[in-house]
Amino acid sequence: LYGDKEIDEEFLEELEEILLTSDLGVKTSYRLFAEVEEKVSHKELENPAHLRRFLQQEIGTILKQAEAPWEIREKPYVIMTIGVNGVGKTTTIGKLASIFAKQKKKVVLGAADTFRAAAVEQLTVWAERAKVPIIKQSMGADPAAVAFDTLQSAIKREADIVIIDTAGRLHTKVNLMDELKKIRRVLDKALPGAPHEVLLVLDANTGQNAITQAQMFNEAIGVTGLVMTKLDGTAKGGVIVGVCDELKVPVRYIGIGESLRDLRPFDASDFVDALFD
Amino acid sequence: SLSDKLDVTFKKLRGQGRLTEDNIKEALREVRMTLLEADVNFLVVKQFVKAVRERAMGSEVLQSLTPAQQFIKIVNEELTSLMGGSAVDLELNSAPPVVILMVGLQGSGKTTSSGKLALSLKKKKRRPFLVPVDVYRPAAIDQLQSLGRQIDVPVFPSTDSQDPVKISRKAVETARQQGYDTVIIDTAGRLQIDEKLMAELEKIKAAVKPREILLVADAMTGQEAVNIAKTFNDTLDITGVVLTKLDGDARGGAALSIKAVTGKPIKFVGEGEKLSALDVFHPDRMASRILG
Ligand SMILES: Nc1nc2c(ncn2[C@@H]2O[C@H](COP(=O)(O)OP(=O)(O)OP(=O)(O)O)[C@@H](O)[C@H]2O)c(=O)[nH]1
Ligand SMILES: Nc1nc2c(ncn2[C@@H]2O[C@H](COP(=O)(O)OP(=O)(O)OP(=O)(O)O)[C@@H](O)[C@H]2O)c(=O)[nH]1
Ligand SMILES: [Mg+2]
Ligand SMILES: [Mg+2]
Repeated sequence: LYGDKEIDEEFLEELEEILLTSDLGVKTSYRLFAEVEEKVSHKELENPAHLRRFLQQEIGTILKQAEAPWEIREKPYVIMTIGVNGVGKTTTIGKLASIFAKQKKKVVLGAADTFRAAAVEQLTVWAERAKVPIIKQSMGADPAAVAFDTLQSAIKREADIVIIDTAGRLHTKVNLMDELKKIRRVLDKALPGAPHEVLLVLDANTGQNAITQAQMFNEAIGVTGLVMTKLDGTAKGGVIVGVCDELKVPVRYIGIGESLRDLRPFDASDFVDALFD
Repeated sequence: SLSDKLDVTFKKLRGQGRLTEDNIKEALREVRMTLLEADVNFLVVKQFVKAVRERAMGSEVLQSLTPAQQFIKIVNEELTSLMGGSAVDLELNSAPPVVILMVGLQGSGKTTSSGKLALSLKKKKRRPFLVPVDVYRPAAIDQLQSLGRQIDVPVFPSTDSQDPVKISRKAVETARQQGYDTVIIDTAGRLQIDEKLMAELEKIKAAVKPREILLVADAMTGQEAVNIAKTFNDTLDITGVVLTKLDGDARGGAALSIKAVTGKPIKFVGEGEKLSALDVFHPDRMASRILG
């Protein structure tokens, strides 16, 4: 999508491929494509550079509402991290804890994934790396009990930020979604208003199922923020457009690697630029 | 569903005894949209639709079927045969210890699938040995050791200060000495564009000559499934694929993309977090799942 080729049939085919292969999805891709065809037929778009700017504006508008400063007003501010299996929840919590700790905030982590093998051990290493305390119980303990414990301990320590890790779960599993509801209820019981952020973690490699994930998690316990991980890979993460359009919540951060510092604030125009790279 | 949409499309063309260029144009468009919505890669969809058009053009509509039914029959057959006809099992017919190498992107389910494979081999009266070579992810070795304990399968005592190639070599030697007939090596998740880590896999392959190199891929992967699979295959010449998290509701178009670009069989599917949740791949079930 560069330089001064002309906008011909071949060019439009390339554009169609770019839109679809970025995981924007059929609905969004063809909506944008139709707008482009309309403008081209009315000679309102002269060249590729022009067209690129037009698309960036259109997509950027949807994503601009996803770019909002994270207002942290409550103390302790409780973040509950959720998402399907393997997307990067635990790793993201480590990175987030480090960011807050560097801002001189008192952070406490809650190891409420009491199900998966070595989940608690994994988060414990991240807590050590970020230099923050972690509350944990034995494997098989009630996750809601760990969440409760963590919040109680955080209140006692006058912590600023609490981040609760939960086990990965598919949104199609009713009993596991019920478990999330219970964790949420228990947090609210321990501190009315908690959790202040329900952070849904999405993997940039995921296709259209990401939209279903977002809808179902939102329906179950309400999602207030997003993180998209693994954007250091080759996937473009186009599903974020559909998700943001649906949920109207901000993308807090993007994950761009596996070490402590690999978390960046979401920048809508950078993201759209990368779509067309 | 696709068959409902095709019923509508073909109803408009009553009394057609044959599938023609005109009457299948709209139907092909429906198929194309269905596959794209199911996350099948753009170029793979193009290829597939072309193949369906060629089969459909001029094909006689059987007395017992409506044009819509005939058309969907062709689509289903084309998709099922593309998915690989029938189930392909593990190649275990070589001098023990037979080595299986598990590779793939971060979080795809390699460690869990290694445990699942070990359990299924144990049930088939083999003597599996699990080898953790993920020295990067926090508690990755602990994770595999914990799974090994759950199913009473021995795990090589790797530590994260060791080198993955050296661990692999030593583990295979240990297996040979201890009489374990199948070695399952669980590698760290990696990006297919990470040259250093892809080279690490090549070194492991050269050191232990695996009989099976299984790409573990997440069923909810989108368009990029094609590039991921192609690079792993070009670099390692994989022998098969494990498609995980099929207990979700992702349509799983990645399965078609991966099969189309590598030509390698999908051997297993992961259908849950329990170590018993491994099944052989059923191409016909996958085809109808993709078509919705
Ligand atoms: N390349 C890359 N890898 C990532 C990123 N975020 C997480 N990962 C990797 O993805 C894998 C899974 O990360 P986890 O943090 O265990 O994911 P999870 O959602 O907690 O997984 P479950 O608890 O099992 O559901 C690990 O190998 C991480 O290192 C990222 O931004 N980029
Ligand atoms: N629902 C479901 N979850 C699965 C399946 N296979 C694996 N998982 C889960 O997916 C998450 C990631 O699995 P892992 O085995 O840690 O993935 P991995 O590929 O080894 O991850 P890395 O080593 O970080 O690259 C865990 O929460 C697993 O329990 C499956 O078939 N279905
Ligand atoms: Mg986790
Ligand atoms: Mg692993």
